[in-house]
Amino acid sequence: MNIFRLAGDMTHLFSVLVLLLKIHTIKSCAGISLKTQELYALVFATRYLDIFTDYISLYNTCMKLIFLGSSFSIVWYIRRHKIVRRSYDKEQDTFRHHFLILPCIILALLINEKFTVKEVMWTFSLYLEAVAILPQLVLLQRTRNIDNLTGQYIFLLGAYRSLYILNWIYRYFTEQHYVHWITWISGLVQTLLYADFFYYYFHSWKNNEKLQLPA
Amino acid sequence: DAKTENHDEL
Repeated sequence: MNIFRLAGDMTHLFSVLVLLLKIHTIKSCAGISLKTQELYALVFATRYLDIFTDYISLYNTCMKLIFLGSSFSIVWYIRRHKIVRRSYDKEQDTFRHHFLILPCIILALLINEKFTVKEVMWTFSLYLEAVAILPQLVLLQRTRNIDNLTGQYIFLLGAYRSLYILNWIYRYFTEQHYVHWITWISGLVQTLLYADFFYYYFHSWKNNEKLQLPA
Repeated sequence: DAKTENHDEL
């Protein structure tokens, strides 16, 4: 464990807690894409298959349980909660996220580190995580206005993967045999997808104006 | 070794 990875995990944890807090306190999911949340639940479900078979550390197991619990409860809130679900913008959240899942499955079957069920599912979860934010970014483009908590949520989500990139660089130089091209490339693609959002987020923060994404 | 096989990152 290094400071970059710990900071990345904490930022990631904080991003889901910010989202859960927002939905739980104001009983609204306005501006949040259910599709992105479903994709994240799928990412965690396929990545943490080994949660009961391979014990790595208490920290690792606890964090996996928190991420699984929070992502599925966010999906539950938006789908089932009688008040929250009314604020879900079904007409705007139209990204066909099934079109993201299939290519990721095919790519995971073609490019992986080891052709086993667990490894292919793990690789699938990496590819899916890289593109899972797309429905959310499309929704933001459509609804144009971003409320603070949603903006913070996306910023933290992008920041966590950027910190992971620093973690991979650190591990590459400090641990021999630590080479995971698949992880590095999908993590880089994921972070690049946030790049334009970061640009507008930073400028709105600098000029202290409401965050507006261009049409 | 088994360690690197197991993905130790979240």
